[in-house]
Amino acid sequence: HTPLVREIMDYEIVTITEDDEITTAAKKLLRGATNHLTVLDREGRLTGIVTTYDVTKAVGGREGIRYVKEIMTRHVITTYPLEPVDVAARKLKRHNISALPVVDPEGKVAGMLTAIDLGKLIGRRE
Amino acid sequence: HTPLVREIMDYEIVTITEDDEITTAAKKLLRGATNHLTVLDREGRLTGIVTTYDVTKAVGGREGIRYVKEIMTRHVITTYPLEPVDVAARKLKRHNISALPVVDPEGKVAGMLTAIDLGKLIGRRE
Ligand SMILES: C[S@@+](CC[C@H](N)C(=O)[O-])C[C@H]1O[C@@H](n2cnc3c(N)ncnc32)[C@H](O)[C@@H]1O
Ligand SMILES: C[S@@+](CC[C@H](N)C(=O)[O-])C[C@H]1O[C@@H](n2cnc3c(N)ncnc32)[C@H](O)[C@@H]1O
Repeated sequence: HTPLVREIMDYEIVTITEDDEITTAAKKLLRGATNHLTVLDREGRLTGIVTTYDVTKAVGGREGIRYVKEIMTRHVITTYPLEPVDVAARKLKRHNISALPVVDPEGKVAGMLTAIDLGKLIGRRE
Repeated sequence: HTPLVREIMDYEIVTITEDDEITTAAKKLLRGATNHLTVLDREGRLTGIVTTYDVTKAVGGREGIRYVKEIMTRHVITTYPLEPVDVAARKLKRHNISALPVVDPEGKVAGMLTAIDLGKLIGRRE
């Protein structure tokens, strides 16, 4: 049986809104020891993703960038709890990204599948 | 047969030295569309790793940080070309990191194993 996303995903996510400042995003990333934040609107719907890669744009890119909306990615590649893990894994590779927000049937973000979680599926050799 | 790191690793790495500025690291990360740089000394030996997570420290952490040596991680978790992939994958999960520099028998960095590469091993369903 092919494992499903819900069997290896992380159920904890760290969220932010697009009107927050980049320094707020940076502090949340560091405090959460994660590379990915989901951007939600006031109704809790997914409007984007912002990562440590995007925050790096504020250091190595244009001067004077201040808000999350200026660096976030709006077209988010997602997965869902019942998606087979190999299908999700190929999305990561195809888009050169390391995490997929997991969206449930009601459209809410239920968690995050990170590339690190794929390690759970590779054989047990102790 | 358990796959070996050399069968799925990336052979391209982007390097930097610890005396470079953080803005230089940021530009190299963005240009390389990667989250990881290996820090090498003048003899080409691995002295650390610096990632987009570390660059984020310059945005969300202490004021006035300027050089790679101030944000890099010196104790690097590594792998080697003949290491079984499942052993390498567990290192990623245990340390909550998403890449392992691959060091060859002469101590040179031969490439990088990223968590995204683990996707290559999860079944083929087309
Ligand atoms: C293309 S990747 C390149 C760097 C690196 N390989 C990585 O995994 O982050 C970096 C970009 O991907 C975007 N990104 C990350 N996860 C995403 C997702 N699930 N959907 C859409 N874009 C995503 C980020 O916003 C960032 O701008
Ligand atoms: C603990 S992780 C947490 C964030 C996220 N989970 C990730 O994968 O980057 C971030 C820290 O790990 C460090 N790091 C990344 N790869 C490493 C490696 N192979 N060996 C040692 N430290 C590493 C980085 O320098 C950074 O300070």
